Amino acid sequence: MNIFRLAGDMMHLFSIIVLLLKINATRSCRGVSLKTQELYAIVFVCRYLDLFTSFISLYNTTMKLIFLLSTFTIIYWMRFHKVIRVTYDREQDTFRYQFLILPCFLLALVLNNEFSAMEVLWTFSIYLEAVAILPQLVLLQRTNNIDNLTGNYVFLLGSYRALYILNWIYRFMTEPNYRQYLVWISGIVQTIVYIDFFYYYIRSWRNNEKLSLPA
Amino acid sequence: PGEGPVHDEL
Repeated sequence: MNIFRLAGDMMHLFSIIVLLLKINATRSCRGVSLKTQELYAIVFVCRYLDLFTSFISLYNTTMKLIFLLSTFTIIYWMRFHKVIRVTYDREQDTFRYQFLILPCFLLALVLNNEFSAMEVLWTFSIYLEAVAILPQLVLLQRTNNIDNLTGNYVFLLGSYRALYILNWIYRFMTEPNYRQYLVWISGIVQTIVYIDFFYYYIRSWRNNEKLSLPA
Repeated sequence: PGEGPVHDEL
C-alpha cells in the first residue's frame, strides 16, 4: 500500500459519502444517475466475488463491503424510498447502458488473463468501470443547475482514478514483477473520460461560478 | 492453478 493508492481509495470513499449525505440530507437525488449507480453495483458484485475465495487484508475486505453496501443503499433509495424516488430525473437519465454492458462483457470474454468464470467477470468489471460514469456525465450535461455536491461527487471519483494511475506508476517502479496491462489501459481510458469534466469543474471553481457543462 | 490471479487493488 503506497500513499497514492491510499489517497485514491479515500477519494473513492469520500465520493460515496458525499453522495449518501447529499441524498439523505436533502431527501433528493436530483442530478444523480441511477444508471451509473446500477453499473457500479454490477462492477462491484462482479469484481468482489473474491470476497468468498481469498482474503487479502481487513482493509481490503472492509472497503469492498462498504462499496457494495453503499451502492445498494443509494439504488434502494432512488428506486423505493417514498420521498427520494419522486425526485429522480427519470426522463433525463435515459442512457441506454445495455450498450455498455454487452460490449464490455464480450471484450472480457476475448481479452483476459485467464479464461475462468471468476477472472472473466473480474475483467468485465474492470472494463465496465471505465465507462460506468458516462450516464452520470450525460445527466449532468442535461441538468442546468448542477448542485455543488453532485459536482463534488464526480470530481472526487475522477480524482480517485487519477491517483490510481500514480499508484500504478509507483508500483511499477518499486515492485519487480508488477504488471497489469488490461487494468492500466482501462484505467487510463476511464481517467480520460473525466478530463472534460475536470476542465469545467476547475474553471467554475476559479471563477466562483456555478458549475454547468456545455451541451 | 485453478485459483486464478489474486487482485489486491479495489
